[in-house]
Formats: sequence, structure tokens, C-alpha cells
Amino acid sequence: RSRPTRSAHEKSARNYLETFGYLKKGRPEVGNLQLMNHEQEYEDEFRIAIKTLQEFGAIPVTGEIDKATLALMKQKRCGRPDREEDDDEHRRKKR
Amino acid sequence: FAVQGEKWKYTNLTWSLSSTRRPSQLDPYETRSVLARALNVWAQASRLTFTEINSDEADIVVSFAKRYHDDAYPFDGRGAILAHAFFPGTGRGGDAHFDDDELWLLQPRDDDEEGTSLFAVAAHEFGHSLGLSHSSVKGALMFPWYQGIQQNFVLPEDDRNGIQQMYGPKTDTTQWGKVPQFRPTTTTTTTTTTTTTTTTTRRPYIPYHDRHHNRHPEQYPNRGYTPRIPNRYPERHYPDHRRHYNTSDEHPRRTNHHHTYRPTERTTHPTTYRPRYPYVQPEYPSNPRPHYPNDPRQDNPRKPYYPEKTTQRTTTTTPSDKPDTCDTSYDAVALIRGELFIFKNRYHWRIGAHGRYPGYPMEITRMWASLPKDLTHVDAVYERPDRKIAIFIGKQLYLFDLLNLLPGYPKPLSAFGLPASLEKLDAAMVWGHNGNTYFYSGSMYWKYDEEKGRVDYDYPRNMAMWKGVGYNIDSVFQWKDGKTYFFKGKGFWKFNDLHMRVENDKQYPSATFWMGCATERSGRRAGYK
Repeated sequence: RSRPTRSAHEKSARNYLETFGYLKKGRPEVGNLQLMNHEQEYEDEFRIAIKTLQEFGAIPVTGEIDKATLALMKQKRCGRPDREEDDDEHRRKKR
Repeated sequence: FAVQGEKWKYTNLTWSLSSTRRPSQLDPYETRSVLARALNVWAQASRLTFTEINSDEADIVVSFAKRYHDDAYPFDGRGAILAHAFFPGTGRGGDAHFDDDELWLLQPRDDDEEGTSLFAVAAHEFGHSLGLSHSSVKGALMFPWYQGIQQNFVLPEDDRNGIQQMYGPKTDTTQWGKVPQFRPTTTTTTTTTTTTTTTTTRRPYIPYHDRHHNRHPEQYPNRGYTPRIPNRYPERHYPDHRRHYNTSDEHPRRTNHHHTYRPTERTTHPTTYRPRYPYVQPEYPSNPRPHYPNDPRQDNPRKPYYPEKTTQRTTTTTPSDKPDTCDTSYDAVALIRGELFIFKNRYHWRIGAHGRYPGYPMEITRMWASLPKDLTHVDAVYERPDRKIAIFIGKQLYLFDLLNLLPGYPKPLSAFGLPASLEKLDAAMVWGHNGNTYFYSGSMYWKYDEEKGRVDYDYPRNMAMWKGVGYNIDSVFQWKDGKTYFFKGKGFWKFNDLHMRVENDKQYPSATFWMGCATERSGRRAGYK
């Protein structure tokens, strides 16, 4: 059994959302059965993340991967996440 | 605006363009001039001052790099991601990295949509260097998406509020210094984008070559060493890089009361310096700088000295089963405590921040003494999420807390839900793409639940899921770049986690890439199909 296939846009958006801190990384492997149980929860998280991105990027908040969102994701930008997590990599201390 | 939380404890910051990672397409002098102007944007709105010191020990070190470049945030070629910077702190803190693949413009050009203003991006990144996160205010400098730059740029209100909250507003009694221009002559001076009109005495510009090489004239008497930079850390004279050795949180300038650089007497070698032996340490160094196999600095005489402890040698002859570093396959490869461990037969190599450790390959049992004395090889090794080290040998798992075998181990593979008929694992790894653990053997693989201590019930599955690597792999692991690498024979594949297939059907030679061997010796002509 495998989960429903997602569009290329969704995969690309998910990667973008994870890279810039809107979605937590660590989704299960392709075809992971465990994901099936959390499919709805995942969809909700994804929509919320898209909305947050849209709000942050000052474009209409629709929760959908629309043209404005796709354009925003193609824009040149800083590589830092927009939503910072506690990350040792960013706060490295000399030992 | 958003304040990240970390801030500099002092306002007189230093900065430098990296001595080793300079822009490949830009004039370094003009680049420095642009960077100085970008810093001045923040200086004009706060109490901060910025002094260029031309040293990799500066608070803010600016570097240009492509793709993977020594941190977890690889660049992506031209477009999309332009740069990033680290928040205030010691070590890498404050540093700004720019994608060298971008078409950087030193002067804003309205009619060129392709290029990217270095000034605009630098001003944004330095905001991170000072402690600001991204702002959701469109038009703010800290807005994450590139907005170009206008002539006579003035820091927007949102950013001004942010920087002043952290460092206070600019005091009234000072005047702005003139933004310096850099000239490529030996009389080029270090510069201060300072809030006062007083200029400090500045040391002449000294090319990197002259400044940094041969700090040990007694070792390299013919290199013409001339000490020109004061040694602020005489007890740490040997090291070549601030990130590894400056363990103090104290700002270097606190020991340098006036900021004029003067040649000083060279400090004698420290008597407290100790080599890193005995070899077995209580904890592995946790990766100050990732190993880049082809990093030319591996051959740099400034790299730390790791003397061999000759008393540990029991024989001077090479055992017949000792593998050839530059011509062998690998039994297992694992990233442990940020260092690469490569296993073959009863030996292993260790590759740290400065490349391959000398004296290797060395017997595995010298590191993990609890393994069988008659050990001939290991099948798979990986570091678990709880940092314990799992070593698979035949039908047994040996689990170590660093170097100590845990009570109750070794345990049979069947204890973890693997088939009793399974003779061995080929490989094991924590997959960076999802954080799950996977075991591989022959044509099958399993997902292992670290919390339950068992493989999931709907496994094994066919290795065809991992397109391009085939069956009976030798090893797999996740490197510091977050990518997955599969090994088989004398070659390896880089795996695309999103597309679930190898990036290139043809293997790369392992010895050349991971061991830093010459291409000729690693058998490239033989092909890796």
C-alpha cells in the first residue's frame, strides 16, 4: 500500500516549507504505512504552513499553492529560515 | 522585526573578507568597499562600529562559496538562495556566506534584472550577523525575499527599531566617518566604519600569503617568516584556525587595548601543548570543520600536528590483510560524532576535520576493545540517534556507549525482529530524509523503530525502492551535507532522497573522494558501472 501521490508542486512546496522553517523536517519514507494514519493531520499541517508562508511573504492567504505562492517560492531570497528553530548549527559555540 | 536572541556583548565589532574564500568573479578591493558600506548601514542606526582587521579571527568573516561549503546550508547555484549568515556568537557566529555562483553586482543597475546587488544582500545578511531574524514587513531590509536596492539607501524603520532595541541608538556626539575606499596597493589600510572622526593608525595591508604561512620558522626555516600579527593567544600558537582553538568566550580585542597592530616578539612554543594521544579519547571532537577530501589545506603545514605514538607500534611490517587505502572496497562507513569512520577487514580509517588521521588504517579493536579478539571484519556500523554506536558482525549486534560495550550485548539480530535465518546485514543508517533507521541485507531492507527496538512489521521490502544502488550493497551512510551515500565495490553513489534514486548511474571512485587519493591510483580507468 502506498499513500496517494502528490503533485510535483506539492513536493516542491513541501521541500521549500521545510527548508525555510514552515514545516518540520522528518516525514516518513515513501510508502511508509505509518503516514497513512496521519494523512489528514499532515494535510492540515501543510495547509497551515502554506498560509503562514503566504502571510509572511505578503501575498493573499489562500492555503493553496496558487500562482502567487509559486512565484514567491521562485524569488531570490536569503537562505536562512523564516521561522527559526533551536538549532545548534546556528548557535555554535567554541569549545 | 524579530530579534533572534543572541547579540554581541560589545559594540566595536571587527570584520574581514575571508582570506581563503574570496569571490571568484569580483575584485576583492571593491568587494570590501561594498561590504564596508553595507555594514555602515547598521552603524549609522546604532552604536555599533565595524573595523576591518583582515584576519579570519574577526567577529564577522565574510566568505564566498559554492554549493556545499562547510556548513549545513549548501548553496543552489545561480538564483533562489543568495546567501546566509549566522547569528552572533563565537566560532562561526556572525559569519556571512555568499553564493559565489550568483551574478553579483557591485554597483546597482536598474536595467539588469539578472544580477543581484551585493550591497543589498550584504546589508541584509549583516542584519543576521547582528542578531536580527527575518521580518515579515515588506520593504524592510530583513524581509527574506530580495527586493533590490535603491540609491541613497536608508535603513527602514522596522530594521532601525530592531537594531536599536538590541544595541541602542546612535549617540549624538559623534559624526560619521567617511566610508573608505580600498586600493590594491601595499599601502592599503584596514579601515574603520566608525562613528567618530578619529582614525586609528592602521597596519599596512599584508597579503595572505605573507601573513599566515610559516608560523613555525624553526620547522620551515626557508619560508621567510616575518611575524606581523600579534599573537593574542600564545598558549594556542600552533593552531591555524580560530574555530578549532579559540575556546575562550572573551572577545579577542579585550586583550588588545588599542587597536593598532604592531609587530610583536614571537612567542616561543608553548610547553603546555599536548598531542592528542593517547589516542582513545573520552569523547570525540565534535566536528569543528567538516572534512573535505579534496581540500588543499590538508597539505597545509599549518595544520595541527598529530605525532604518532611510536611506542604503541607492535610491528613495523604490514600485515597481509591490511587494506590499501587507495585501492579497496569498504565493509562499512559511518559518521560518528561528526567524524567519518571507514571499516575494511579488521581495520578502520578515521577522517576528521583535518583529513585522515595519521597512523591509519588501524585495528578496529584498538578503538572498541570489547569486540572479538579474532575479529576479521564488521558488516555494518551506524551511530544511533541516542548517540550509541551499533556495530553489526555476522548475526550479532554490539552496542557501544562511545567505547564501552553495553551490558547484555552482543545480542542476536533476531532479537530486533530480523529473521533468524539472516546471516548478516550489509549496511545500516539513519536516513537524513526522515530520521528513520534502515537496515539492508541482500535484496531486502527493513525500517527499524528505535523506540520499540524492533523492525516494523510490514518489512522487509525490496531494495528496488532505492533505485540505482542494486542489491548487496557494502554500506550506506548520511554525510554532513545531509545527503545519502551508498557504497559498493570501490565506488559510491550519491542518492537523491527526494527522487528516491541515485543522482548518477555511474559510480564515483571512493578512494579519490573520501580518502583523498590520486585519481590514478584509485582505479578510475577500470570504470564503475
